[in-house]
Amino acid sequence: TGSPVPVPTATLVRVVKNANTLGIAIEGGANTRQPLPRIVTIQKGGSAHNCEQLKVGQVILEVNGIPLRGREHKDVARIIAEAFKTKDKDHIDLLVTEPRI
Amino acid sequence: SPPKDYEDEVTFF
Repeated sequence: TGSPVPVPTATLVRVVKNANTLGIAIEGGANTRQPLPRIVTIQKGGSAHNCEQLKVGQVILEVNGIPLRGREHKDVARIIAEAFKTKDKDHIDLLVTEPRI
Repeated sequence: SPPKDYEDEVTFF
């Protein structure tokens, strides 16, 4: 009681599929040092770069409402790849947390 | 076989 506890703020980012690639790279997943996937690269010209809200270092908590906690890297990669591939939606909603400063 | 090293897995999309 008394001391404020820092709470990472989560941001919902909508990435419109306006390029041929999503244009990010992720690392981590369950059973690694980085238990939730983290964005390590954002490529110019990709949909993620075009949306201007994603940053290297952000951690992805959810993809289209699917929580990623407890999922291993390959499972996370499959969910993101399918979210980009599906024609049901013209966008991907990513819940991300800001990198620790 | 040795356990797979998941630490270095990076996937590009």
